[in-house]
Amino acid sequence: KRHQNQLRLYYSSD
Amino acid sequence: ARLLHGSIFAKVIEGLRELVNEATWECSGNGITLQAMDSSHVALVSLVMRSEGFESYRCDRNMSLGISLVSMSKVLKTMGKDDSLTIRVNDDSDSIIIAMESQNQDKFADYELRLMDLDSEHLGIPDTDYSCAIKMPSSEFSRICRDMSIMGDSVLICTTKEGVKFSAKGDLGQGSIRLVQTTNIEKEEEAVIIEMKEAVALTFAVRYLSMFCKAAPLSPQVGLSLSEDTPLMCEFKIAEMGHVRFYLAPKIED
Repeated sequence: KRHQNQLRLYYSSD
Repeated sequence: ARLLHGSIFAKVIEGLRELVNEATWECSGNGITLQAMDSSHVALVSLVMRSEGFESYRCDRNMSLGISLVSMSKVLKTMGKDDSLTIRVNDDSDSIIIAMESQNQDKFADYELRLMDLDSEHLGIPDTDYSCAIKMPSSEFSRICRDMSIMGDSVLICTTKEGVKFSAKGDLGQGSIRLVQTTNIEKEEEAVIIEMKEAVALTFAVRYLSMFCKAAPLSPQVGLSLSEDTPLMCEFKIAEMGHVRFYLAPKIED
């Protein structure tokens, strides 16, 4: 099964 | 902010409004920027329109404007092809004024759109040294996304020195499209150029890539930047003015 990551895993909030 | 060719702005809105229905516009003396994520927080768009790209531009104090891109798109669809466009927000106003002028100055249209209070989360996107940078005609990229979506929900993008391969598989079977790097560049707009430090193989949801392609009318070329385990960056330049950059998290095996 393929899982789509959220961008928060890569970039943090300002 | 005034644009002689209002259609540029209409193309920007058309490029964003499917991914993000509403967004906060940050206005300063330097120009207009916007950053917004889609509702599932998988994709992000970052827009830059620098002040010097406008016919005239003035911003006396920094402002954050919550705007429905869906409504703005409806208003901008009323604009004539060669109309100029002026966007204005008065101090302490709760609306944005969109004014259109026909080229021979015989028709003037004004619309006011109510501003919205939006919660927006801002992500810090570091400058990234991507393993691969691909440039190709944006019409070609749109076509590839459309064609790959026939076969599956995900598209695998693989790069080698020779070229880039897009492939998808699903219940029907599988398909792939391979583009070879252009060796003899006569028209830059039609070239496929691949700058590669390391080969990559990454999977993305084709539905999002197709949404990014809504911005393709902005620029004849699209840039795709890729690194393993990093969101893809898909860039359309706005001539002389700035860019629209889309970021998309890769799909990973569970």
